[in-house]
Amino acid sequence: CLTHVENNRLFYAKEFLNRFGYIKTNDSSLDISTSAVRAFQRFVGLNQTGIIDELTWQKMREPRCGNKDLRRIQRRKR
Amino acid sequence: YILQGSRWPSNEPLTFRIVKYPTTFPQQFVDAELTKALKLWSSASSLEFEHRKLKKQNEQKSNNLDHKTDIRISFEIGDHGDTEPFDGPGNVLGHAFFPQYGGDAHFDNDEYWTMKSTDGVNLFQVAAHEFGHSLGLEHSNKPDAIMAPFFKGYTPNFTLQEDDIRAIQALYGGKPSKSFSSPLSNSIEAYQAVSKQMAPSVKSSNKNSAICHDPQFDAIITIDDDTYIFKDKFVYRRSKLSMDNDYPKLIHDMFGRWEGGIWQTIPDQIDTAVTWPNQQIFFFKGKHYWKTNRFQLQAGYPRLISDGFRGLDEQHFFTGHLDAAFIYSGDNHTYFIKDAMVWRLNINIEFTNSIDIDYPQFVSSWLHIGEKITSALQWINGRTYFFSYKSYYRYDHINHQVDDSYPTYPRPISEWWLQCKHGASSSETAG
Repeated sequence: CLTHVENNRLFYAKEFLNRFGYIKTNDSSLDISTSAVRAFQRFVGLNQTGIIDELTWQKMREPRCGNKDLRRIQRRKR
Repeated sequence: YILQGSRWPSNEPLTFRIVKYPTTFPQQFVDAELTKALKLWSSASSLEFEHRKLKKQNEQKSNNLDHKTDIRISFEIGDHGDTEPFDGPGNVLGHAFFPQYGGDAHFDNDEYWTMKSTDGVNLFQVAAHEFGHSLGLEHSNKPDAIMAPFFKGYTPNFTLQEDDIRAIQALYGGKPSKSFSSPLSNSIEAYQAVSKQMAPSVKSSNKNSAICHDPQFDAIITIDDDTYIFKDKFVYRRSKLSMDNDYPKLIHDMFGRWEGGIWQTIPDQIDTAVTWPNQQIFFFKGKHYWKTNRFQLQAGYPRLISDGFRGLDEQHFFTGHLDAAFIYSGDNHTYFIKDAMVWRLNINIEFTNSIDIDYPQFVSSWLHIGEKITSALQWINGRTYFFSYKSYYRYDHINHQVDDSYPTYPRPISEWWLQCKHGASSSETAG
């Protein structure tokens, strides 16, 4: 079972990855794709473990700009 | 760095206006810090800024001037009407819109804004970053760059980094100097013109004359600020200003590594090559490719192109022998051209990349150039050049068309890149 703290952390991390362009999802589960975490870790120069370890978590909590880091691939006009 | 894809027309100074000041920071200091932040960008580019000051506080709402203001700056609290609410102290400090969306910059009024203190959030640093977005830059993954997304804490002597300078100059060109204010500033043509002015007697050596007799080549790349041109088994080098008389040299002697007492090298007569921003260079020939770190061949190569750049082999018509590989200045993705088709890599990472689902496309409809592309290059000025046998095109990646400068493109490679004259040997006629 996840503790309350872990739940909060996962919730925040998912919100963070969604807000800054690493995932695009509306589902309310706490599942986080490891490739999205890896993409964030790659962008900020951390080890690409795909796990929200302490360094990754700390990075997510740092003060930052509100613009997205990644723009998702846009659909091409037909 | 990553360019968003829109920019301001650069023929007039950009105007900015602070339409809502923070509640806990003196206005004159806000003016000074924000002006200083914009000056960082204007000092490295052709941009100029003009401050439209509020005459009275009540101008805020009845502002005719606002219609004429390019970048509007405001300090906002929480939900402020743009679907990206601020979150109080910490976390998100500000955000800004790209030129095509108006260029406005918003700062979180709830932050503890400071000037020269390790406490709070340094306004100048955050403003410099947000204005980068206002000018057309996305977040950079270079941690030192101003355009990296995270606030680094108060940094004395905070200034643009190389990555930021390259980015802004890719969009707006470099700062015209007094002695050098051509509208072509920072282009190969401008350097050529300066080269002629500064060193009228500069001559390419006899060795360089070989390429002037047949001014087409296999591949062209940059390493640091120098341009390397590959033809058959030779490498030619030109600096910003002129061809290097110490060249050509043998490819065999320049790009290789010792392995088990044997000097392993990249092959002669390569098809094409591309330099990535991390100084890794990929050389392509047939269905194989080699990787070097600058001049040092990396172990484990050659490899199959289809292994390192997944997706290229899935096209039934792909048989290797690429014509061109380059990083396009419009989006800084890696592209490959082979005959009439162009492919785009999803991300610039070997092995984990893939070909974008929208590709391949026809070169003629993607570039609006009908000629066969034989090489391509993003040069040190951040512009992309396309080569077609003995001619070349400079590309306007903002409007996605061939640059409409005069003399018109295509222009002869021999004259502008190789400093040959009228197709003759440069040793006979240069200068």
